[in-house]
Amino acid sequence: MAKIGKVLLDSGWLAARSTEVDLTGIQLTTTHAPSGPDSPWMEASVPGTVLGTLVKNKVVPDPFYGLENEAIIDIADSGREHYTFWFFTTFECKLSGNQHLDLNFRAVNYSAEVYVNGHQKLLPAGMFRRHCLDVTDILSPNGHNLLAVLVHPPDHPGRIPPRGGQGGDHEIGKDVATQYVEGWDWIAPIRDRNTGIWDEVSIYATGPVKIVDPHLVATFYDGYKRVYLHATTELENRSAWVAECNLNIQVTSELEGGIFMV
Amino acid sequence: EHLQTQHVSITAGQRLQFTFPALFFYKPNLWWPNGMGKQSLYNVSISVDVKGYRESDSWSQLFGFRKIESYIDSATGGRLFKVNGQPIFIRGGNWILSDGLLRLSRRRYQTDIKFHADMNLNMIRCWGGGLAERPEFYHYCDVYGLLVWQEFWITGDVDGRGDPVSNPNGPLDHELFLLCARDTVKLLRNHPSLALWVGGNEQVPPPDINDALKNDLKLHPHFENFQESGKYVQESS
Repeated sequence: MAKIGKVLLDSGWLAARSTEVDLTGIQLTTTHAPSGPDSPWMEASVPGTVLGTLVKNKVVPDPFYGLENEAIIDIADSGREHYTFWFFTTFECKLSGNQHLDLNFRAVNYSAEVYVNGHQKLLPAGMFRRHCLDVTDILSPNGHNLLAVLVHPPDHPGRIPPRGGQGGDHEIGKDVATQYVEGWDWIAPIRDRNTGIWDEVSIYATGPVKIVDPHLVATFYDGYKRVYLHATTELENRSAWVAECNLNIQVTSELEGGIFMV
Repeated sequence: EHLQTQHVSITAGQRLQFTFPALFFYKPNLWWPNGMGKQSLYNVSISVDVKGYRESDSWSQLFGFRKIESYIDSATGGRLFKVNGQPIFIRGGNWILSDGLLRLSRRRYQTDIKFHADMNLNMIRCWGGGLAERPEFYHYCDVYGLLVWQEFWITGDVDGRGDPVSNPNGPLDHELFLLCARDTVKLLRNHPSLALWVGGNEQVPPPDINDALKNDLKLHPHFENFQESGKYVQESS
């Protein structure tokens, strides 16, 4: 049985350039899983970007020193596929009856294909959105699960004019993504436009009912002496029967000396 | 008085929205920006127990009781802020992001944000050409009392005022922009340090996006007109 709550997937990741991997996501997560950092696979930084992983493995020089950034090929010259990367890891999870498991990506730049144990799910475009995949039904019976993610760069990475300029040729503005990556007066262009799984990845186990995005609001009266805390939440029943629930809210504050008031 | 349980019945496959009856506090410790008082934080936890099962899910968040107001001053044209009814002189810093390869870490955020507090600043402005900052960034702004001005992903240079003039109508997919904006608001909205959402840097977003953001970011009338009413459950679409 899995413990209720979140487990970060932030270690043991591998990465490889998509053009150097002849396998599909289905093969990578069934019969041909990479076994370790053997070429073309390398240890990956997740969360992080493709360039972060390449710098970590010294495949490219660190762009923050001297003119090293000039030695790194820009996506405009290399093409998007050069910075389209596979990321691979495994995770253990065995659910008991009526438990559910979500695979959560808090942010990916810019779009991706996810494969879990040979099943494909898509992460639509957009750098600033969370993705929540219900993987309950595709987990491995033995608890050992294989995860591969093919991350695609922004759709409009743009080209840096010879004279640079704020935001390069501004093509990046066609996407919903960070705009500084084509360069600004205070930073040179980022060669991969920050492509990657740039925020946390986690698995999240729940029972039949899930709490979604609670919203807390305070209203104030009498010169801030009388205060009300309003809490709204979405609840999702993922079971096949009516769920009779007790919903609890508790507010505690840490007083001096670590004494808690309930 | 700060513990409450409500019974909810949810049919198979249903997703609904539930609002607890408001919890009453008398003279709670308020959250204040850096230099104005303590950043008192309460731990709010919500859990759901299912009959015949046990605890099915739980959630918790550090929350600060504070009221932030801001408006354009007619005399100067500048934006004036008040926190808990007290006017505050904003001493702010620009923020783009921690690291150009997005090697973002709690430790780096804590160091950078405490540095801003030590410099006696009380606001950080997250520039529209950077990121919607992450929950860890906001956590340390909650802890050290830095108000946050968070811009969405529009800049004058790239969206209609640059040289060459480009993207006068912003990004190609407005629905995607609004989906990202709504999801970002849900990710960050409970942080007491979040003071102001701003459409973009030196540029107003395209009218349809700007109108939608203004509409979505209004406080729900339930909270505006709250009359100490009871429980309140409504189906979400």
